[in-house]
Amino acid sequence: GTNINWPPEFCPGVPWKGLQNI
Amino acid sequence: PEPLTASMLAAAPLMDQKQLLGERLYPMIHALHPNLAGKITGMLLEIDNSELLHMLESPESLHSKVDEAIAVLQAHQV
Repeated sequence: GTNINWPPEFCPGVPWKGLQNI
Repeated sequence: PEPLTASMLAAAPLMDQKQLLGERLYPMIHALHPNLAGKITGMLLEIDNSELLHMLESPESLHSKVDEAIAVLQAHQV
């Protein structure tokens, strides 16, 4: 289905959380 | 900064590996697409680390993947 929160945005200096949603 | 190497990555936990790669990729992607750099970097971080390392060293492969990511992003947002 469509996930409006995808893709997670990478912000320099901010701990990356993207993989938590996979 | 010094080049990011496979051995440096292997010494870091998985999430830190993605962080390291993201910090290197983001400025390169930002130079191409300032408005979408965060989203594009986020998408590309789903790619295998070995391929991301290659992209850091190969502007052509980085540009190719960035173009793919933009196409997917635009299709997703329609």
